[in-house]
This record gives sequence, structure tokens and C-alpha cells, in this order.
Amino acid sequence: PASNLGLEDIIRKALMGNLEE
Amino acid sequence: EITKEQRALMKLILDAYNRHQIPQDVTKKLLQDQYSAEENFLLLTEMATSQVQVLVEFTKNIPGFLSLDHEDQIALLKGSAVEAMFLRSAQVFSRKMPNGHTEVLEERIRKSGISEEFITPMFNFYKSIGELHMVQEEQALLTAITILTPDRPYVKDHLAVERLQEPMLDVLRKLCVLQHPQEPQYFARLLGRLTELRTLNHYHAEMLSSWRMN
Repeated sequence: PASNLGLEDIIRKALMGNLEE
Repeated sequence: EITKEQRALMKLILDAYNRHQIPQDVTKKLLQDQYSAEENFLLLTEMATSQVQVLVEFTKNIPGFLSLDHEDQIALLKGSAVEAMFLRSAQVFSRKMPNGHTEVLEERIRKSGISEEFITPMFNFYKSIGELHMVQEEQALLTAITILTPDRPYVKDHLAVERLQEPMLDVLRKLCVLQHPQEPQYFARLLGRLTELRTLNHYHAEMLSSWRMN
């Protein structure tokens, strides 16, 4: 569903990046 | 008895859980008194985004998670994000907060435009989590177990996920016996909350669309 597109985007970005650095 | 390896696993999960919290500058904004409906919407959206980022960082620390298929990692996070967020929020509400903070927070949610039929089960869930008086280790493990649920949509390798989830369930079961010797049903009650969470997750999409319409 469209409502989940934003969520997946945030997840993909967070999985790639590293907030701890 | 909890083995040495299980203790190590529990410590790892708890440390990761405590290390990854919503930044204080975001949570502080929640307690500011003055806000318009639009500001409220933007703030709650910012909170949700921040919660998802924190959740992903926590999940990366779950032993074995990053060795799963990359698309399965995304499917697991996508399938569990809402449930993990409800769990985390429930814990915020069951903690003792400074005077008035709970009311401000509750008011903000009630004024978010989410209709009453979704608000009531949400606060009922928060209450039922509060009544369990979970220790931190139980909260952290329950969150990890929620994320590692094999039967989420689009997960391909169920067995690989199960292999990661089972040791967590095992530690949690032992921990419940040790922490709540007077309540033999405690572990079953915790698992019951996971079923409740699934129901909330199910209604979440509906809740979002009603919010948008409002």
C-alpha cells in the first residue's frame, strides 16, 4: 500500500547508513 | 537456569535497546505547550520517522540479523515497525513521568486527528502493557522477538528467521520464570500481548488513512 512506501524508504536508508558514526 | 551464553545474548540485546532511543531534542518538542494542528501533525511524523531509524539501529545489533538476506531484513523491519513502535510507546506511557507529562503527551495524541475508535484500543494496549510491569530485559527481548517474526509478508527464508527468534524466546521464557516465580502464566501473557500487537498493526493502515482524511 502507498502508506507504507515512506516506511520502506526510511528503513532502506537506515539499513545502509550508520547513525552511530 | 540461564546459561552463560544466554546471559551474554540478553546483555547484548538490552545494551542495544538502551543505546538506541529517540533523541532528546525530538522528545523535548513533544512537551511544548503551544502548537497548531499542522505543527502537531509534523511533530508526530518526525517522531515516527525517528522511531523507525532508532528501531533499525537496534535491529542491526541483534545477533545474526545482518547475515539474513537483505530483502528479508527489509521485509522483517517493514512488517514489524508499527508493532515495535507501539511496544516502545507503551513503555513510555507505563514509565513514571514527571508531573503533567503523561497528560500533555496523551492530549497531543488525542488531538492528532486520529479517530476515537483507534485511539481507545491503542491506550488500552498501553495500559495492558503497563500492568505487566516488565523488567527492561523483557522489554528488549520482546521487541527483538517481534522484529524476528518469520511469517511477515514477503519474507523468503522463514527458517533462517526462526533460527534467530528461537533462542530469544528461550531466554525470555527462562527470564519470566525467574523474574515472576509467583506467576506461572507470565510468559504466556507476554506472548498474548504479541497477538494484541498484531491486531493493532492490522488496524494501523486504516488509522493512517482516517488521519489523512481528517
